[in-house]
Amino acid sequence: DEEDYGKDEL
Amino acid sequence: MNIFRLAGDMVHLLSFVVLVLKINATKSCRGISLKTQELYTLVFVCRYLDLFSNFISMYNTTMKIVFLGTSFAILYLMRGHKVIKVTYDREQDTFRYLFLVLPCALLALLIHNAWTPFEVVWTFSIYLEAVAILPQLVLLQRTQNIDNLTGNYVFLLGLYRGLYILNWIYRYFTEPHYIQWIVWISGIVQTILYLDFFYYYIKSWKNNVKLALPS
Repeated sequence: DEEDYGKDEL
Repeated sequence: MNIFRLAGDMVHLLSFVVLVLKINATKSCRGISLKTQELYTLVFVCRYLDLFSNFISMYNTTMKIVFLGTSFAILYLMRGHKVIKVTYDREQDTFRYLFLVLPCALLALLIHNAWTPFEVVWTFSIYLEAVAILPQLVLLQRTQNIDNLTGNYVFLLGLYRGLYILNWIYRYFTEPHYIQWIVWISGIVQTILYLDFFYYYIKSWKNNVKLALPS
C-alpha cells in the first residue's frame, strides 16, 4: 500500500 | 530500480564526495552552511529510523549507512576539527533553524499517510529535506568568490532530486498503484528552490567565468 511504497527510496 | 533512481542516488553520493573533498583538500569549510548540514543529518536520522527493522536490500541499507556516516563526519569536520572549524562562516550563516523545522513538524502532524510515530517522523524528514538547502543558498549569496567545488556540490544536490522526479514519473507508468503525493510535491518544491541557482551555475559554466550569485 501507499505507506510501504517510497520506503524503498533513499 | 530504474536508471533515473540509480543516477539520482549516485549523484547524491557524489555530492557528499565533492563536499568532503572540498573540506579536506582546502582544509576549509568556507562557504558551507553548517545549518544545512545539521538539517540534512536530522533528515537522515528521521528517515532511516527503520534502518535495522525494515530490510529492503543490501543496496538500500549500505547507502543509508553511508549517508548517515558521511553526514556525521561532515558535522565533525565543521564543528570539531581544530583547523577546519575556524574557517566556518559563523557570522554569515544566520538562517534560523526554527523557521524550517517548526513548519515542517506541524505539516507532518497534519498531512501524512498514516498516524503512527514512524510515519509522521518519516513524513517530517521528507518536508524538511525539501527546504534544508535554504541556509546554504542564503550563505552562497553572501559569499564572494564561491569556489568551484562548493558550486559543484550545490549543483549535484539539486540535480539529485531532479533525477528522482524522473524516477517517480517512470515508476508511475511502470508500477501499478505507485502514487506518492507527499513525496512528489515535496520533491518538486525541493527542485524548484534550485532553479535560480541552476540558472547562474550554467551561465557561469557556459561563459567560463567564476560563479557568483547576485545578492
